[in-house]
Amino acid sequence: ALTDRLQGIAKRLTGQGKLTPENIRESLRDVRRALLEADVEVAVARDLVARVEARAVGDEVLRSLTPGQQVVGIVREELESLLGHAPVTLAGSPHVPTVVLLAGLQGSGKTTFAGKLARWLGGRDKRVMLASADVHRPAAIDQLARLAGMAEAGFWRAPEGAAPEAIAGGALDEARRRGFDFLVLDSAGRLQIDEPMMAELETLRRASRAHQVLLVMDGMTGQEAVRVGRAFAGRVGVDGLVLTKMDGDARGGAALSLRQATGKPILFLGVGEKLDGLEAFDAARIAGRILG
Amino acid sequence: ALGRRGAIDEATRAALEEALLAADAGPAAAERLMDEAERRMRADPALDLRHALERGVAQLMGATRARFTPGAERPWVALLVGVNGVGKTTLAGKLAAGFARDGRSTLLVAADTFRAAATEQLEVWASRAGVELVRARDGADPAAVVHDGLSAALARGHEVVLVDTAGRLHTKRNLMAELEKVGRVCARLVPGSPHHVLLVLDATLGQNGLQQAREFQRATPITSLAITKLDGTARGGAVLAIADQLKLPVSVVGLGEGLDDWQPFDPEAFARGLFE
Ligand SMILES: Nc1nc2c(ncn2[C@@H]2O[C@H](COP(=O)(O)OP(=O)(O)OP(=O)(O)O)[C@@H](O)[C@H]2O)c(=O)[nH]1
Ligand SMILES: Nc1nc2c(ncn2[C@@H]2O[C@H](COP(=O)(O)OP(=O)(O)OP(=O)(O)O)[C@@H](O)[C@H]2O)c(=O)[nH]1
Ligand SMILES: [Mg+2]
Ligand SMILES: [Mg+2]
Repeated sequence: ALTDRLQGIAKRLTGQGKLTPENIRESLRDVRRALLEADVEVAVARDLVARVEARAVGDEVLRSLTPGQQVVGIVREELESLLGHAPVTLAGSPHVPTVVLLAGLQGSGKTTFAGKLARWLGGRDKRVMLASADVHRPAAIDQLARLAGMAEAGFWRAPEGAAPEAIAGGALDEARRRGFDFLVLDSAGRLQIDEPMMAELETLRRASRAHQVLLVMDGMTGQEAVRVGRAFAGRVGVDGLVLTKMDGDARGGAALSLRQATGKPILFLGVGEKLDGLEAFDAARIAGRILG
Repeated sequence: ALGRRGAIDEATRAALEEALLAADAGPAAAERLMDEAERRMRADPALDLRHALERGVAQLMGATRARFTPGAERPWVALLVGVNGVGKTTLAGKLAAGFARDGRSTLLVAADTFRAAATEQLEVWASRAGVELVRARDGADPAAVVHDGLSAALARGHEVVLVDTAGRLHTKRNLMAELEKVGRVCARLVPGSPHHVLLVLDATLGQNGLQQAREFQRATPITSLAITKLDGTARGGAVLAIADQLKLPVSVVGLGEGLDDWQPFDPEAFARGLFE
């Protein structure tokens, strides 16, 4: 665990008597390694360690009676500040409906999250309509239809053979017509390097007039998080992040990487297979988890 | 930097370490592979760093060879297991199509009775692959479906049975117990089965992979691994630690969302892919 590792580093630093920038730098190598083991992306880890080092070689640590503990505290603080402090809520737009478009890699948990979000908003007295523009995955639309029923949300199904763009536009028309507060539009999983599919995503955004595009990412993602996050953010624009399957024991370094790469807030954590498995993001908890 | 021969300078070593880390090898495996590559280069001055590393990876991943190929047992029963969303159902369809094309009478069993539209999804794949499907009767649990599936296979003389199971996080004790039960049901109906347990891993998987493999191994002995979504930018380096520490081989890789998008695992191609 990074915390144990940091405690070890702390003991060693304090036990070394004379504290120098050199021995601090060496212990920071351990910190970098521990971050990599937690799936923090290489450049993000290097960046975080550089911030810690800048503070650690200052008087704050060199003069401290427990320099080791000081360094540990600095790591924790920098981690939390990078993850973002203020709890961010899903921005409702003044227009009705607020349109939320879900995007991400294959299997990241988008469809399940659509159901969870519908239930979450429903519990806050919002009327939610779900629709799926996923014409690629077998039975994807059936999957969402079933979840809509379980979430007690509205569901609209386009005529058989409708193209994604038509589905997006049709869903918006339907949600407006029936006065829903939110339209949550599910999309097919796609690779960020699949040009036609990224173009499709841009089309979905335009046709649905999406107010929020949420990037849904698997919490056990490794080094890919930055590359994927940057590509989606750069290509179609991302307004918020969702990390799923955080009910597992993956350390979740992807959270830090994604936040650094996109600068966008993490809104939700998926914490279970059922529709009640959804939590608002809590930076302190995730920092603690990455730290181990 | 990756093509440099002779002595390795710090910049070269760093660039190389970065490539391994970016591929999800993790710091421990990256360090081990680097040290080993340096030894290899000292023994053979004609070798450059990149090739020394590729050789090391190919050797590690090729140490235990595994094919996802039916043995002599009839029916030959395989289970696809793994955490949520990695590509089990899709892979089951692809593999079934391959066996059917080879002229083997193949049966798919839809043992995911939990997730919304899981059976419908596998139904589409079964029809694309041209194979029969056994699905749950109303309210049945996975063990019951597997029981029905194997009974049908025995009765109809199927050569191959591919059981698609529900995604499950290895941290869920009850779901891992369910998997153990499925294994026992197989053995009762077809002694010696399941003959192959395929643990499916997503190429984007980070350092949690080793823990996943360890836990699944405790529920049902894993025969081989599959790495899916290698058509993306992810390299699947998480399998390096699993190969090193658990000696589990990779048999199959997924390369897309179509019926034919899979290949037998090739250690050399995998090794090259890490540094491309
Ligand atoms: N344990 C757990 N499982 C989850 C969570 N979110 C989603 N899942 C599961 O992950 C798997 C994939 O979820 P989907 O919602 O189908 O993922 P998707 O992104 O829509 O997949 P594609 O449409 O194929 O790209 C399913 O088995 C879900 O039940 C979560 O927070 N925790
Ligand atoms: N690009 C790519 N996508 C894949 C590959 N294999 C599967 N997928 C996609 O990944 C998503 C999830 O695949 P599934 O087969 O539903 O995964 P699963 O493991 O059965 O999911 P659960 O049963 O919910 O745990 C789907 O959108 C598939 O099309 C692959 O090799 N490459
Ligand atoms: Mg989906
Ligand atoms: Mg499945």
